[in-house]
Formats: sequence, C-alpha cells, structure tokens
Amino acid sequence: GKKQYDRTFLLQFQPDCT
Amino acid sequence: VEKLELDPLIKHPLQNRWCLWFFKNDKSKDWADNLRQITSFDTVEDFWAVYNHIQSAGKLASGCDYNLFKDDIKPMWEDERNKTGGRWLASFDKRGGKGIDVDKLWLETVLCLIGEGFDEESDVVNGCVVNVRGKGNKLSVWIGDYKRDEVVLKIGRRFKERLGLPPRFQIAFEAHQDTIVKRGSSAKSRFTI
Repeated sequence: GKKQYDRTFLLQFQPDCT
Repeated sequence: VEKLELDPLIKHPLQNRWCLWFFKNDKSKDWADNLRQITSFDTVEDFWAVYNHIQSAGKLASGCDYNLFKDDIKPMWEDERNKTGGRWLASFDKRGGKGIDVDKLWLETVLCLIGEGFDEESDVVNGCVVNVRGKGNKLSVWIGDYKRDEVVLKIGRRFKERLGLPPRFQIAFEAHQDTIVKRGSSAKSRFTI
C-alpha cells in the first residue's frame, strides 16, 4: 500500500532544535 | 508499537523520492542557471536531516525560492509532467499576509506532500514551491493535470485546510499555459476556493 504519514507522525521525527 | 517506530536504526521510507531545489535571483544569469538541485531524500529521517541543515524559508533573501519536487520532475513548466499542469497558489501580500509565518506554512505544505497527504490525488501532485518576495511571499502546490477538475478541487481544498487558512482567504488555481501567456502580473484563475 501507499506509505502515508500524517503530520503528527512526521513531526515526532523532528530533531529537537532548542 | 510507538517505541518500535522510533527505533533509530530503522528509517521510515517515503512513498516517493523528493528533490529539493533552490532558486536565487541573479539577473546576470539565465533563469535556469539560477536554479540548483540541493539534494534528494526518500525517508522521513533524511527529510529532517535536510530540513534542519538548510536556511529556513523565512530567512531567505527576497527573490529566492525553494522547490520540492518528485525526483524525476524538474520544477519548471517545460518538464513533460508539468506541461499540462497547473498550480494552487496562496499569495500573502503585505497587508493580507500580516502575521503569516512562512516557515510554518512551508513546513505544513512539505509534510503534506511527502506524507502523501492528498490521498489518492497524491499521484497527480508534482511538487511545491515557496517564493520569498519583499512584496509578499507565495506558496504553491503543482499539479500534473489541470483538466481534471474534481482532482484539482480536492487537492486545493486539502491544501487550504492543511495551511489552516481562514475561509475568507482565497487560494487560486492557474494552469501553467495561462501563466505563460499572461499579461501583467497575474494569470487567469481557473478556480478560487
């Protein structure tokens, strides 16, 4: 199937930039 | 399950490989020479590595663009997959764009594309662009076929929803062939929503 990711899922991989 | 998904050894593949392009307006050069490929990626982790490494859109000089397109599609009208296409355009002029966070909106747009957020219509979506301009920034989603009205409208509604724009803020759809022959600064809009 299509590899679909919602924004919440994608955002959890954002490295912490603080 | 959550823990497994965050295992640092497993990268999460995207449906498509995406290429990021940068445009810098240097009037001494041809348009195409000002457009440069930065890099491509096809996993969630590699996307963030790229995103965090580059200048944020809001800090770019006026006249610069980021273009994110499927790897085999060039961010230009002339590309075979763009020729009969068009774009949904959100223009933030100085007045209407007050308080608009271009970084946030660009990230939302990019996440929607790489996560295949347009559902079945994602296959018709070719890429997205942010134009940083002193007179007002622009965001657009490029579509491969301007003639499929229902598909075009579905993509536009999703784009507007993902940007969280208020109902009275209108986005417009332009066919590239209309943009090419436009007179003055704006092309004819085929739809507005």
